[in-house]
Amino acid sequence: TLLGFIVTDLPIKASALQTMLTAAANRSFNCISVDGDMSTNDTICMLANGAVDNSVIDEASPDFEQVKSQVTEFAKQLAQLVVRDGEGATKFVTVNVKNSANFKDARIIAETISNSMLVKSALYGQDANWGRILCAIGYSKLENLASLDESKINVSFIATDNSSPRELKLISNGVPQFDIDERRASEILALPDLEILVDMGTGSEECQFWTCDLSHEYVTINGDYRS
Amino acid sequence: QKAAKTVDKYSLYVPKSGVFPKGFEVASLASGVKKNGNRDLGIILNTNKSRPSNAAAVFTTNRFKAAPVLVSRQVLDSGSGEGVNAIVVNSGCANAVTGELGMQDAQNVAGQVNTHIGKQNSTLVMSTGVIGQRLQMDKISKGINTLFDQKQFGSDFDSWLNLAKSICTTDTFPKLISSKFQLSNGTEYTLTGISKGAGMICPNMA
Repeated sequence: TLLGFIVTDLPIKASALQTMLTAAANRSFNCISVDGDMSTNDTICMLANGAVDNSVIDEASPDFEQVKSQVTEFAKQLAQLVVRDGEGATKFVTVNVKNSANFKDARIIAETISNSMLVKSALYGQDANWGRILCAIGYSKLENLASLDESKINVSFIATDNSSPRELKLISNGVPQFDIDERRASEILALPDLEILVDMGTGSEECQFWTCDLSHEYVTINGDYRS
Repeated sequence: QKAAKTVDKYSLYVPKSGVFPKGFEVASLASGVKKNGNRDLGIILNTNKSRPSNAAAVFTTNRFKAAPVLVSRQVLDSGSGEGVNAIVVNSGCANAVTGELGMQDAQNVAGQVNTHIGKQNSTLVMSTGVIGQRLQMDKISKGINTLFDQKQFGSDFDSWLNLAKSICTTDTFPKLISSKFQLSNGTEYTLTGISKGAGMICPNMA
């Protein structure tokens, strides 16, 4: 179960606070996955008590967008900690789907990759199994193919430790890279933090999802949670 | 793999200090619901009287919403998010799929905090833990009274960190972050966030 709260001493009108939190959650807590399961209790609350001497912020206030953006970035940090914990997780993985025709499709694809048990198992085993990533993209429940053109898609692993080459191309314009540098792939997959970059090449919208690997420990923890 | 497993997440991700917003106090204790004796009950309280405190929330879209989800939503809906001064959280029992009795328990937990702060419809309630078991109301009720009667509320770093610990279940570390920000007119404000979760995580809240 995900529970959380964010509290602030700013005075914020209740309706503006709800708008802010909903927007923040949609780009943070609603973009994480450890195991693909949705709880009966997931809740994120926000309280604004107005202890700071400032005019009340509503949707028309000049500061509204700035505060909304700050709350969103803050919420991302808090959400990412949940993924870093994961149950038995050894890797923190950013799935970045960019240049999609629309945000909704980018989100669906990012979520599908993030929830794939086989992708997550491969990440745990440090196996550069790009086929599973492409497979997940292919069965994503998109309403149509506006964002998905097989001839334009690019998939890469991105190193997060400043080593080079930073990007390891797995699929280039729809063509699998059969001569992939396995040594470099292993180096990137051995990192505790890494990124899977999917460039749809069909637009300009993007969505980041945060997930983790699936380890033996996950089964151990969840095999006797109730008893 | 072995190297990755031995990473000490607690020392990596748990802060040793923080900045906290004005006008909030928090408290927590071990009520006895958790079998291991760890903290399992926490309350966050608005103490600022200069303006009413406002609240917002997003909730699970699971069709089987737990009692605390339904009760908190009622509180927010009835007051349009205005006048919410407290959040009470328990861990160890989710109070989910517990029917009418579970609803009464959640309402009683919120009501008990409302009584202590002297305001009706002023408390949100959250629960996490095992699904399909009723709250141990005797322990939780006693715990709430202890926190208020013994004035265990504080605003220091340890109080906030202990609150973060009190909502954990299978978490390997408490999740607490805080930051100061500045508005365009130079006014400084603070955000503090606490979350919990390690498994059953793929929320889609609205």
